[in-house]
Amino acid sequence: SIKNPPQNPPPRPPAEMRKKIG
Amino acid sequence: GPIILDTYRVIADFEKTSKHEIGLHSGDLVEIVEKNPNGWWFCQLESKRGWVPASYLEPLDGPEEAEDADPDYEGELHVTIQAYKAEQEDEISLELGETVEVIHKLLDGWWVVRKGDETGHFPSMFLQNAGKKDKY
Repeated sequence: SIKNPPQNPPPRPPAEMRKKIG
Repeated sequence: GPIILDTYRVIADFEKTSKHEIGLHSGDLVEIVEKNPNGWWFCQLESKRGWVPASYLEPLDGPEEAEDADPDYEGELHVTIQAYKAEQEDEISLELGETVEVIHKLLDGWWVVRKGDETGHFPSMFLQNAGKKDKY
């Protein structure tokens, strides 16, 4: 069975992959 | 019939930080079992199974294809259920119990939220839907 996901936020994407806001 | 799982390619090395996660190397191919909206996806890699960050994966078929929902510039009201202090310049710091407008629900679990004049990424797992915005 699948355990609950981690309770901490996942790491942000690598810098070059981050989506720009707007 | 057999369940066909989506295959994703790992775009950057990931070092696991708990026993329920699995480590990844750039170029690995993983099969996705569950996509949690908080940005942690349950996947299998050969004989290993565990949670990995969705932000480190791209779909094997059509990596250019946008999977994220479209932004909703009107915003959907949410309340923070945990405080978070920004660590990157494109993030927003919020205290517990603040009401914000979610304008873009990204699959990586870092949603774009607006609070007054400020906009930034915030962990979706620290947000709770507060119902539809009253437009009047």
